[in-house]
This record gives sequence, C-alpha cells and structure tokens, in this order.
Amino acid sequence: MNIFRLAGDMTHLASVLVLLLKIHTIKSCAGVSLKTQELYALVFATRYLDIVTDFISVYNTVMKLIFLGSSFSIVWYIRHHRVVRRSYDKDQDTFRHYLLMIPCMLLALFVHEKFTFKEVMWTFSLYLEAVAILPQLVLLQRTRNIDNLTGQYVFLLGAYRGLYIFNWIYRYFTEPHFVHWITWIAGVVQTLLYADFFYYYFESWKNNVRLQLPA
Amino acid sequence: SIHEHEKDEL
Repeated sequence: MNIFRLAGDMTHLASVLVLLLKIHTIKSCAGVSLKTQELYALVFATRYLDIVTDFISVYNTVMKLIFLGSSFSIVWYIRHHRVVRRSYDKDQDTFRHYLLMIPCMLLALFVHEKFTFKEVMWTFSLYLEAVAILPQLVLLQRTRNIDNLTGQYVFLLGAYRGLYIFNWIYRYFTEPHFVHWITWIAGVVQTLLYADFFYYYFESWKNNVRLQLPA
Repeated sequence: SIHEHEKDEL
C-alpha cells in the first residue's frame, strides 16, 4: 500500500458516499445517470468475484463490501425508492449502455492475462470501468447545468483514477516485475475521459461561475 | 513462496 493508492481509494470511497448521501438526504437523483450507476454496480460485481475465495486483507474486503453495497444501494434508490425515482430523468439519460458492455466483454474475451472465467470477468470490469462514466458525462452535457454535488462526484471519480496512475508508477519503480499493461491502459483511458471535464470544472471554479459544459 | 496476491488492488 502506498500513499497514492490509499488516497485513490479514499477519493473513490468519497465519490460514492457523496452521491449516496446526496440521494439519501435530499431524496433526489436529479442530474444523476442511472445508466452510469448500473455500469458501476456491474463493474464491482464482476471485479470482486474473488471476495469470498481470496482473502487479501481486512481493508481490501471491507472496501469491496462498501463499494458493492453503495453502488447497488444507489441503483436501488434511483429505480425503486418511491420519492427518489420520481426525480430520475429517464428521457435525458438515454445512453445505450449495453453498447458499452458488449465491446468490453468482447475485448475481455480476446485481451486478458489468462483465459479463466474469473480473469475474463475481472478484465471485463476494468474495460467497463474505463467507459462507465460516459452516460453521466453525456447527461451532464445535455442537462447543461451541473449541481455541485454531481460535479463533485465526477471530479472525485476522475481524481481517484488519476491517483491510481501515480500508484502504478510508484509500484513499477519499487516492486520488481510489477507490470500490468491491461490495468494501466484501461486506467489511463479512463482518466483521459475525465480530462475535458476537469478542464471545465477548474475553469468554472477559477472564474467562480456555474459549471457549464459545452454543448 | 508466500501466496503472491496478483489482485491486491481494488
């Protein structure tokens, strides 16, 4: 464990808790893409298949349970909570997210470290996580206004992946044969997707204006 | 050798 990875995990934890707290407190999911939340629930479900077979550490297991619990809770709130679901804008959140799942699954079937069920599902979860934010970014561009909690959510998600890149650089130089090309490439692609959001997020923060994404 | 944990990251 290094400071970059711990900071990354804490930032990731903060992103899901900020979102869950927002939805639970104000009983609204305005501006939140259900599609992205469903993709994230699938990412965690396919990545943490080893939660019962491989015990790594208490930290690792607790964090996996929190990520699984929070992502499925967020999906439940938006789909089934009698108040929250009324604020879900299904006419705007129209990204066909199965068009993201299929290529990720195909790629995982061809590009992986070893051809076992768990490894292919794990690789699928990496590819899917890289693109899972797209429905949310599309929704933000459509609705144009970003309430600051949704903006914070996207910002924290991007920051977590950015910190992981520093973690991989650190581990590459400190641990012999720590090489995981698939993880690195998927992580860099994911971070790049946030790059333009970060630019507009900082611009609005610097000029102290409401964050407006270009159409 | 210790059981090297390949997947130790979240």
